[in-house]
Amino acid sequence: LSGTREIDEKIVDELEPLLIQADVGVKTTQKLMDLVRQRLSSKELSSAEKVRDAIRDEILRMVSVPAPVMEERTERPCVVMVVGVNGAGKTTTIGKLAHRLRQRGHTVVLGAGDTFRAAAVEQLRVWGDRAGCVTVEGKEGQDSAAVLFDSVKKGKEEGAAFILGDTAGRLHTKVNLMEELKKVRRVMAKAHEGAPHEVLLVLDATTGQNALIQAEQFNQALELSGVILTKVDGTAKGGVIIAICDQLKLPVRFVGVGEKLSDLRPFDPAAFVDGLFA
Amino acid sequence: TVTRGFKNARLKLQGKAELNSELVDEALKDIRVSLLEADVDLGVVKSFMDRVRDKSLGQVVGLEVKDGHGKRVKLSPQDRFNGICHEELEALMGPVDTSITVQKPLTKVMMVGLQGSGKTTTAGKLARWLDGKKLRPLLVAADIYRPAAVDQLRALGDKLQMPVFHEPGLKPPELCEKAMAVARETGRNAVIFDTAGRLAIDEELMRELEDIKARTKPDNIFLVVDSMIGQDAVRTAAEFNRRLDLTGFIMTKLDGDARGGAALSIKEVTGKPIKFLGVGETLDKLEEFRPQGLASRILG
Ligand SMILES: Nc1nc2c(ncn2[C@@H]2O[C@H](COP(=O)(O)OP(=O)(O)OP(=O)(O)O)[C@@H](O)[C@H]2O)c(=O)[nH]1
Ligand SMILES: Nc1nc2c(ncn2[C@@H]2O[C@H](COP(=O)(O)OP(=O)(O)OP(=O)(O)O)[C@@H](O)[C@H]2O)c(=O)[nH]1
Ligand SMILES: [Mg+2]
Ligand SMILES: [Mg+2]
Repeated sequence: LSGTREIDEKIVDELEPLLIQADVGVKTTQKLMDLVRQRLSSKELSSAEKVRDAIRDEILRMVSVPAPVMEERTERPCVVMVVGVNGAGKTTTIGKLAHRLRQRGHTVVLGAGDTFRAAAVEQLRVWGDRAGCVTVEGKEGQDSAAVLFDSVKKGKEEGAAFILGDTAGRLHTKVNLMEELKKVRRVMAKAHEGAPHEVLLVLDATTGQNALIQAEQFNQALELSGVILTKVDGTAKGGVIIAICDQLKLPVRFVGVGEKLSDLRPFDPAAFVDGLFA
Repeated sequence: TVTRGFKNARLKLQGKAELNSELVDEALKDIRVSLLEADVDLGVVKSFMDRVRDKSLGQVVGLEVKDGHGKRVKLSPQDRFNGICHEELEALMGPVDTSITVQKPLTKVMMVGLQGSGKTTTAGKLARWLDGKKLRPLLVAADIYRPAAVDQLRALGDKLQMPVFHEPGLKPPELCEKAMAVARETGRNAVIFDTAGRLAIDEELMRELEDIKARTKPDNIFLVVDSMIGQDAVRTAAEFNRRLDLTGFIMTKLDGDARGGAALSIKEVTGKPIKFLGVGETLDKLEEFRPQGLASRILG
């Protein structure tokens, strides 16, 4: 009976800690082991190499969620809304994404939608200047939705190819702040039909199991189009995205690999799997 | 939740006459899953389980305790196992040490940590805290890298009506050293150094922190840790501690629903205490660490 076949215990003792320490999570690790048990013959289940390759294949399959290539999107303007919890790397990532799009010949406008945090607008402006794009700031007393409305309008006037909207960091547990994000989304649609074309969750790779809850909550509120995983240049492996990809079918679009303007790369599933087992 | 893990563990032991290794291992399985889902470090979970197992099996289970009426009753294996689990969890939590070392004539506080963990915001919170303790802090903007980092700290200083020191062109070690002189000249008796976020594996930037420490000799070096951090917590905390001999930790963003298991792990692995908790974005949202609060959160 295939149900009674077990992976060799020595192999489990080696692979399980590796996955847990990569923040894959207990339940997802268990799911991977179960899938491998069902796929391999009992002879293969005693081969460390076969089991490891099978796990790698399962992970690769899970994180390979199809997604459009950002710089090849043809909507004009293409409006991108960037969201996530406090300190994840949203503002910096917008700078990097703007730079990437500019390098490919696109006009980009940034919307300084964080009207709350100290010096948030100044921070985005520096990135906008570095990337060579206009940063739309709000007037005194304007709320986030109003600023991003103006940003989309201004971007359209400028003939921008891409409009990237920054939002204030917020914990998904704060109902009023999540409602604000929904309002921002609605208001961006008012500024331009079909906007936002992309709603990207920025997720810090050092995040533990809370990442799945974050993704679920932001997805429920806004219907995300993808995830950007930041701080991958650190020692955290970002294994939480396996569950996010598998359960929510959200694609990881980019990874942040440092603090410079050029430190953004398209997500490479094979490289991600290699990194887990490095 | 970890509570469910403990519940299941207890049910498995119910009605058993004695604790044997099979029973204990079965009970520990549920607890292990719960602690890992709460982001407790795998190594810490393993040694926790080993200690619980050793104590449970080494236990003479015919123990007696006094019940609610002062009558002597025998402790069931299930109760004894439960007691051992809670003893070991409490050991991971405490002891409590939330003091800030006040130095005369200048109390020095250095904030360090990974990118985005909440150092700048917490520096502002600590300035307000020290002001509440009748100290006169000077905030020092020693992050010369992040765009508008100095503006950010200045804005917090303005809100608190507290001075912020920064001098363009100085490297962070020189800047912090000069800040101490400025503090004395302006009648401030505390300095809080806000440093740039950095990776523990960044050799150059870690050496910068060592340099700041060597020049300013702060009695308070706090690693600011995002409470939603996963298994990387121990790697990071251990390295910062090895380099700087930390005074303690400040866990931030506990107003979210991250279980915060990292708090257990970093305290266990470094032996350094958790001093404060950041529980919101505004400058009043700082609390002294209380183990019961964090324990019940990790226990779900
Ligand atoms: N090492 C590294 N640091 C990063 C990366 N992305 C962002 N950071 C750093 O993370 C910190 C926080 O970045 P921000 O862009 O301010 O994050 P945010 O999400 O906009 O923060 P809030 O607006 O306050 O919620 C900064 O110090 C960035 O330089 C990355 O890929 N690698
Ligand atoms: N909800 C919540 N947000 C917090 C807390 N502490 C800090 N933040 C937020 O977390 C984000 C990052 O805070 P910063 O103070 O900029 O973090 P930092 O460590 O100085 O960042 P770097 O200098 O880039 O490394 C900001 O949006 C803060 O408002 C907290 O306790 N709760
Ligand atoms: Mg930001
Ligand atoms: Mg800072």
